Amino acid sequence: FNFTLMVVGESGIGKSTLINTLFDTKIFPDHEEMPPSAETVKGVDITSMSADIQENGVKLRLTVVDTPGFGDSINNEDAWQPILENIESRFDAYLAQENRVNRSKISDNRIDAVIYFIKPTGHCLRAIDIEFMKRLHTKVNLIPIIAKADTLTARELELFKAKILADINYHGIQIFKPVSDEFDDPETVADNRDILSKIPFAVIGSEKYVERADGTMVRGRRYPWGIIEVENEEHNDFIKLRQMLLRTHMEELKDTTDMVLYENYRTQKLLS
Amino acid sequence: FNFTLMVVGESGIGKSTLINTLFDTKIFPDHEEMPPSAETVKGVDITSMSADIQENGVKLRLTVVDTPGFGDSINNEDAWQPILENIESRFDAYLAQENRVNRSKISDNRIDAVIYFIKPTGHCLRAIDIEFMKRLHTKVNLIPIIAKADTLTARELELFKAKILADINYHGIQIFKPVSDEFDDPETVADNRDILSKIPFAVIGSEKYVERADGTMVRGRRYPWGIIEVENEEHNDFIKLRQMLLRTHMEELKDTTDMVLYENYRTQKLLS
Ligand SMILES: Nc1nc2c(ncn2[C@@H]2O[C@H](COP(=O)(O)OP(=O)(O)O)[C@@H](O)[C@H]2O)c(=O)[nH]1
Ligand SMILES: Nc1nc2c(ncn2[C@@H]2O[C@H](COP(=O)(O)OP(=O)(O)O)[C@@H](O)[C@H]2O)c(=O)[nH]1
Repeated sequence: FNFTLMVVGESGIGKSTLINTLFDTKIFPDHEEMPPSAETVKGVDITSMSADIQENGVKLRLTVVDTPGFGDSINNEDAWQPILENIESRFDAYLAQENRVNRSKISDNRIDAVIYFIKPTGHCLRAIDIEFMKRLHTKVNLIPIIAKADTLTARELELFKAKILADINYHGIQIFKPVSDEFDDPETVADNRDILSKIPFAVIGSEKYVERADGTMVRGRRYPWGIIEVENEEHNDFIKLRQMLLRTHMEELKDTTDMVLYENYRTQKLLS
Repeated sequence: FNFTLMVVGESGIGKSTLINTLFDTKIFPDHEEMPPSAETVKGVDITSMSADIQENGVKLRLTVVDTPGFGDSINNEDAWQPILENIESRFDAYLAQENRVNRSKISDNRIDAVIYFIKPTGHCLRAIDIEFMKRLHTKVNLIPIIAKADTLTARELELFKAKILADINYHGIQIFKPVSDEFDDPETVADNRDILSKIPFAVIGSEKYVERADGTMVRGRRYPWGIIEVENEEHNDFIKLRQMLLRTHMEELKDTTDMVLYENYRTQKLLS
């Protein structure tokens, strides 16, 4: 089983922490100490890390594509461009293999989903968020999440989620939404309805374990005023995101990439 | 007593909340509901709000200059420019009055300090932060603060503050630092040493009151995992910032503006 996930968001928004927490594996190494002389004039890089992980007894070859530099410059006008090019070049690579005489061994490195990290401002989507999503939503499954959700109170999150969805609808942006049909069992239908009521997921990540008052060790962040528990559904939607990605909707994401997004790209490419 | 404070930081970073909390007065009105159609192509505005407040029995005419739009565009290359122009135009206005025959009624609207809001990424200063501070540090008292400090644990804050100071020193940026001399009393010297050990202040703001476990009402933010208290020095440096601005160092800020920053500007202007 292959799964290729891309993460997009500005530096320090919590990408490496979340990925390592989601898959309980140090996929992203610790950030290096950057000396002050490091000039941030670099644009956007595309880097890739793979790991073999086990999910529910199933072996999974997980590849995470990172996009360091996105949104970090003073001028971010074309920050989306290297990312879109990377997604399309993976489509091109697949198309080239499909067109070969011997197609027994096609290696698929197409991006199955992009997790887009939204800053928890509490106000509305920023210009760069809208620009990015408009440029990419027809090419890849877009999963926007509210990063560092512990910055916002329950009430602020409620308002922020509504605002984000209003902005997304206004701009005609398609985000990944699980779809139920008449063949789905009641549990799946309930799952999907639950997901639809919670997106965009508000997520907290932590690689550290902290000790709760009752002595149990949980993944979380310790503050003078309390402990935030990553896997506590009262605290954030981490568990929901994890279940959707790794358990209930991984196949749907891969199928949509293969049968819809890739096919549309291929059709446009062959027609032009 | 006149005091003019400018706030700079991107939308949603907590400027209006902090100002209203610092002065216990609704100086910033609530943000309007922005419909999704609002295009954020606008650049940087300069808006000004005044309020008469009382501090320690002293009447104070407080003016807060806001800079909405800073850092919000996709391309922020000249975001600092309208802000620098505004600071210099206030110097020019003062210079013009100083040069008049009748100088009995000079109105002083020069900026006494800029509070610069740093995003709590935990990593390092961003390109836009460094660019802004380099452009303005010789023209105005710069007070960088870590906004929404509740995003970072105590340990992360410690590392972040050290990183920020290293970046600031590397780029030769002058930030406001209280200076003790041999005429200061021991309490002032201790105050100054305390401030120097804590800057950049890590600050939390809240206009809401929440009820603590012991029944007292405090300004803070309620989460499922605990209550953050704005005025609890274990939780953040809000009290330190408030004391420095309104009690112990307001005169020093005004004197530095008048006798150092303005004088340097005037000299350069008259020589060129
Ligand atoms: N408050 C909060 N901080 C977080 C969260 N996730 C990560 N962080 C912290 O944010 C900082 C940057 O995280 P990192 O994963 O390195 O960000 P990246 O640059 O996007 O990879 C670190 O100090 C993390 O401990 C979160 O969910 N909430
Ligand atoms: N976590 C956290 N949130 C804050 C803090 N201060 C303000 N906020 C929230 O951040 C959001 C934006 O704050 P606001 O003051 O309107 O930001 P502005 O656009 O810079 O004026 C609101 O939902 C505030 O409640 C803080 O210190 N910590």
